Parts: sequence; C-alpha cells; structure tokens
Amino acid sequence: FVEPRDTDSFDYNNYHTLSEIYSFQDMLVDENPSLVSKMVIGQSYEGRPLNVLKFSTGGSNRSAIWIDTGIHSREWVTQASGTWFAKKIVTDYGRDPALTAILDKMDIYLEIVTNPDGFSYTHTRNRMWRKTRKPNPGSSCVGVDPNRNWDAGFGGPGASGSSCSETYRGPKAHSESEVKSIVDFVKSHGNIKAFISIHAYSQMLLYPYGYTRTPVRDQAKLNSLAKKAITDLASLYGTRYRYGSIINTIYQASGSTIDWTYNQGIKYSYTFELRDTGRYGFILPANQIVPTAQETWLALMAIMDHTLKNPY
Amino acid sequence: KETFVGDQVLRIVAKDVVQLALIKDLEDMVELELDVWMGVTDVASPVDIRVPFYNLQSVKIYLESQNIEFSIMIEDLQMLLDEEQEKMELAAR
Repeated sequence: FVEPRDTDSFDYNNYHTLSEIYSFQDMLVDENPSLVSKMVIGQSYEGRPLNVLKFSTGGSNRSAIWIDTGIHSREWVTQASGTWFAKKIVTDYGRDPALTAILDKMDIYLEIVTNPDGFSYTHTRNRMWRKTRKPNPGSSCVGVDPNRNWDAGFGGPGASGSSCSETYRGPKAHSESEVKSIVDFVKSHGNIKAFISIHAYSQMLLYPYGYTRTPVRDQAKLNSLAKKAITDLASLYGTRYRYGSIINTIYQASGSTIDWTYNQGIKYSYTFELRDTGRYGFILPANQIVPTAQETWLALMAIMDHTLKNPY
Repeated sequence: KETFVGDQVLRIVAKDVVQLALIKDLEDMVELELDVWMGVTDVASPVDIRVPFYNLQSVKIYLESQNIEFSIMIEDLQMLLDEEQEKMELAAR
C-alpha cells in the first residue's frame, strides 16, 4: 500500500478510511501553514479527535462559515466531498476572486468527519451504521442519532425515544460529545454567520425548521438563497434539487442541527442532502464523488458569497 | 463483521395518502428490522427501505396485498458493498 505523499497525489476519486482522512488533514495543514490550521474541538465517545480545519487569512475572531460533513457515518460521499472541499479551498484561494474575497474577510471551519466513531465502525464492522457509538445504559442497542440530539424541540415528534431506533434522540439534548463539542465551539466562537451541515442522499437543500411548522423569521431570504444555490448546483451536471424548510420538504424532525444553529442566531443555517442516482442510495459509486463535490461546491459558494455580501 | 447478504433496498412509491399511511405503518413494524433510508414524505417522493433477507417475503407480501408499487433498487446489498471494498483496496495499492 502506498501512502499519498501530498494532497496533490491524494486520490479524491475513491473512498478512504478514517486514518487516511486524518493524514490528509495533516498534510493539508503542513502544505498550507499560512492558510490552514487544525483545531481539535473535542473527543468522540471512543476517544477519537474531533478535528476541524480552519481556513483563515488572519485577523482575530473574524465572522465565519461552518461546514460539516459525515454526521451520519454511513453517508460516505459526504466525508469524501468534505475532503475535496478542503483541497478546493486551498487551490482556489488567490485564484478564484469570489472565494478569495470570502477568505479575505471571513474564516471557514470545516469538520470533515463529524462522527468518527461511527465512520470507523462503517469501515470495520457494519457499513450501514449511522449513529454514534456510545452505549445506552439498560439497552443492548448502541448509539444516538446525532441529528436528533440538539436542543431544538428536543424530544418532540420526528425523533425516537427508543434506543434501538436509527433516529434515537438520546437521553438528553447534547448528550453526545460529537454534538456537544460543536455546540461549545459555536457558542464560544460567537461570530458564525453561516452553518451548513451536509448529509446524503435525496437531493435537497433545506433550512429550518424541522421541529415546528412555524416558519422562521428569515424564511423568504433563506428560500430565495436556496433557490439560487440549487440553480448554481444544477448548472454543472443538471442535478435537480428540491428545497424548502425541513418540515415541509421531508418530514417533521425534532432536535436537528440547523434548527439549533438558527435559534442561536445563525441566520444562514442550511442542510444538504447530496446526490441520489436512484440506484444506489448513499452507497454511491466512488466515481461519483468528485462530480458530487464539484456541483455541491457551486451551491456552497452561492451561500458563502451571499453571507459575505449580506452582513448582519 | 456484519454482512448484508441477500438484503435488498426497495424503492416504494405511494399512489395516494392512504398508501402513504400504509407505508408509514410498515416503517413502524419493528419486528421486520427495516432500515429506512428515505422515509415517508409525500406522494411525489419515493420511500427507500433496506429489508433484511429473512424478512423480504413478509414485506413484499404486505406491499403486494395493499397494491403498493415498488421496485428493487438494490438487488443484493452485500454484492455492492463487496464491489465498494474491492475498489477501495485496488485504489489503495
């Protein structure tokens, strides 16, 4: 087996193990010390580091954009896309005027493997694993759905109270260290202006809320920006996305990530559901990783560009 | 290591809200050990469910008896996972 020597020779067209992604992150930091740094915002239940790449051109406590991929561990195309995004940011800074303008004013935080225990488990024991790996006292079923564990309508309809369910919400809000670490980071940072959580599949771009039918205050703006983002996305390969609030577009889901971030005052809170070929679900063939990442990047740029140009 | 030999992923399409409710009932049958990949939303959106091999017959009979349309999205999940694994190993060499 040959380890890639640098991030140029890293194979973006294939899926990678956790250790390969961790190595990639370290290489990217080593190669771009003035632009990228690695932060460890916490530890997973099994003691793995929760790494976040910080892309910054300087300044202190600049306004920032958060992107996370892979909170549902089995959705491998999301971690793979996150890796591609990281390389794209360092490649385009100084070349692409729009991204350069963003990074000259704002920082970008990227958590590529948001649920490392689950991700490792998908590689070693059960490819279909989606939850965290923390045992549930009194139950033989392990793990919590980290996208039902946030303090936003926690415990309401659209999440399960049964520890054996794939949508088990956990014993209390933020019980999972993978979630609590982001909560603590977002609160301590205090200046995050856009928060984008990336899932797969079913081709949707969603904004809050999921736990209530009450529209968010910024619904009109979020809706028009979502439309722009998915139009840009479709311009590359014609992939069609639906968009709207979680509750109106998919189903009622309580305790989800972006409902919490929106309630924290992060106006541009979005969640993606990436490409669905209609044949594989989230078991997307590796040759679709780069096209998926490329088209998603266009939508991300639309949201990031809007965030830069519309300060609040 | 858990394997998924013979497990299928069914893509189910509801004709109306009545069928949608029946699919929702199916989702809630815990004894079938279904893994809902894409849940019930609206009539326009398909529902994708991974069905363990040993429960395939029960699920298909349920769907057919209710006249609910479905197709097999993934014929044998483990075959797909084996291909994925093989590609990863080849790529790593």
